[in-house]
Amino acid sequence: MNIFRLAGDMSHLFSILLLLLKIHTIKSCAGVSLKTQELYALVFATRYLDIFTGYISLYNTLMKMFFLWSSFTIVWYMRYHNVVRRSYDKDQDTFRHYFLILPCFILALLVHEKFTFLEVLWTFSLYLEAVAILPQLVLLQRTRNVDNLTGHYVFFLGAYRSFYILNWIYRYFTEQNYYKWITWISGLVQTALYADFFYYYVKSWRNSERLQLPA
Amino acid sequence: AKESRKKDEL
Repeated sequence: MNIFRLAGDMSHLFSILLLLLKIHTIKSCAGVSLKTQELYALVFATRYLDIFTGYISLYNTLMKMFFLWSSFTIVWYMRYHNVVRRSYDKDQDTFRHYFLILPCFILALLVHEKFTFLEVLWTFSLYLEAVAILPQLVLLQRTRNVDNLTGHYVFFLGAYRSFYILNWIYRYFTEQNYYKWITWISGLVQTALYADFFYYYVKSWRNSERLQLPA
Repeated sequence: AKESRKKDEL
């Protein structure tokens, strides 16, 4: 484990804790896309099936369990919690997330490293994670005035992806035979999707203004 | 690329 990978994982963890804080403490999920959260739950459920088949480290297993638990907990809150579900911007969160799932699945059937059940699902989870943020970005664009916690949540998610790219570069130069094209390309696509958001986030932070996305 | 597939990342 290198410092970039650790920083990436910690940003990811922190972003989820921010979201849980907002939902659990403030009892509001305003500005949060349920579509994106459902996609993440599906991403983790399909990727971390390897919890049962291979052991890497206690760290890996605990992190995987946390990501699984937190993603399903967030979806549960937004769908079923008496107070939280009322703050959900259902009418604004209209992205057709089902249209992302099928193409990602077909792509995973076509482009993968091994044609086995776990391997195809793992590849599917990478493709889906790359685009899972889209409903959230569309929702942010629509609400325009982004509340602080939601803005920070998306920022730390994007930071997590950026640190992973640094981690891959570092590993490529320090380890032998370390290359993973599918992971890299889907990771690059995913990080690129944050570029526009990052621009406005940093701009509002530098001017100490509330984050506002252009129409 | 035999061992590069080890999935140690999250």
